[in-house]
Formats: sequence, structure tokens, C-alpha cells
Amino acid sequence: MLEARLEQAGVLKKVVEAIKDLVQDCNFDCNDSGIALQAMDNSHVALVSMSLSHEGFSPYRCDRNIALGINLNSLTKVLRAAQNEDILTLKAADSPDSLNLVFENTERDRSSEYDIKLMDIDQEHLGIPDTDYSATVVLPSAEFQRICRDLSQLSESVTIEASKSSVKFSCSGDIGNGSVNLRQHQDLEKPDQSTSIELVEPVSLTFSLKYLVNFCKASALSPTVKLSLSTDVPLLVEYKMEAGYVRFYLAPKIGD
Amino acid sequence: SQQQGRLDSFFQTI
Repeated sequence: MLEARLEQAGVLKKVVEAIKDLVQDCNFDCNDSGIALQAMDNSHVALVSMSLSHEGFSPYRCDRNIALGINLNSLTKVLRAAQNEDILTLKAADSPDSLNLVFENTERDRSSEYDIKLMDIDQEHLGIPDTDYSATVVLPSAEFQRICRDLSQLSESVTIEASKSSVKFSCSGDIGNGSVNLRQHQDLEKPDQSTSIELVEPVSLTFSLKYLVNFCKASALSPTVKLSLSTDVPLLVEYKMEAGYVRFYLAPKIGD
Repeated sequence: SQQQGRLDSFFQTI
């Protein structure tokens, strides 16, 4: 059986909020190392991969592999009943037809209990090869969100160009064009505000802004975001959590 | 104009 207690329900709330507009039904795969999820959007353009390590739970118990097939809209409805600071306990049997969720406030004088029906989801699983990326950029997640939102007003796609000292986001559309250039810099007082670039070789790739704007819903999970780019390889957008991550992969636009 | 690629051509189903 699964029993997993999360100190802050907000972690799961933010994870679900980050991915629910990209995928609707998905398996939460539970085993002794933690809870993981991999799902592609309907058009097979984007993929989300989420991992919550057992270290993020206390206690965590999962005797055997359990796949929890969950409709994320349903889960969102139930999680609305939880405060971010509530303690959240997830429970499921070995071959479950429902997932039990208990929310307790920090004073421990209120507890709410919900059961959510599970579904059988036959999901494709993709093998994601280890990639040595040409460029890795770490920037504030709020900055990335602002850039994607602003440029999406002008165009459907953005070109990301990483060079040794800066990363440039540019787009052009019917009403005109726009670009944002971020120079590499280190903010010693507020490290989360820094922009860093690790470059093997300069790279320039074009991506759909609709998906990037969607990924940015994960900004609440982490003050920084990591973009990994290589020519003709899906973009990796990673939000790190204390005991896990949410990663998005986005297929590039190709050809002229 | 550029075509949107799909992940199937980059990642293999396992």
C-alpha cells in the first residue's frame, strides 16, 4: 500500500496547477523511491516529467509499484479544499480504485478527508536519452514567465539564442517584432536573481510560445528555471523543488 | 515557415 505524508499540501497543489492545462489524465507512478509522473500532451509536442522523491515525505511507505490513474481536473477540485500549509496524507491500497487524501491544518484541530476515484490509463512511456546540451541557461522563473507572456502578444513562436555572455529571446509577428536580451550576471545578494549561461557552442532554436507560457505555470515551484538547449533536440525546461522536479520537454520548430 | 516538430521523432516509446 501507499502512505505518503507531505508537510505542505501546497507542493502538490502547485505541481498539479503547473501541469493540468498540458495533460488531463495521467498515472502517478508510486514506488519505494517516490512518486513520479510522465505524460505527453495530446499533440505529442510537449512532455511533462515530474518526480517527488520519498525524501520529500515523512513518513513515506510504498511496498510495491502502484499506478494511480488520475484525472487532473478531479484532483484540482479536491486539492482546492486544502490550504497550502495543510499537512497532506495520501493513501492507496495495492490495487486501488480510489486515492484517499487527508488534509490537516497545522494546529491539528481540523482534518478533511476525500476519496478520489481512479481510472485505468494506458499510457505510453517515452525513453528520454541523456543529452549533453550545447547551452544551459538558469534565470529567474518570474523573468522567464514575463518574457514568454510579453512575446506571446506579438507572435506564436520565439527564437532563443544562447551565446557566451547572453541569451536572447526574439519574435516577429504581424504587428511588429520584439526581443529581450539577458546578459549573464551574478547577483551575490540575491542569487535567485542571477542569470547564468553554460555554453559548449552557440545555439539558436525556435519554439512555440503557447507551450512555453503553459510551462511557466510552474513558476510558483521554484524561483529559478533552467533551460537546456541543443540544435534539433527538444528544449528542456526544469523547475527544481526541494525534493524533486518538474521538467517539461518541448519539440522544436523545424525547417524553413 | 517553420513546422512544429513532434516528440515521437526524438524520444522512443519504451
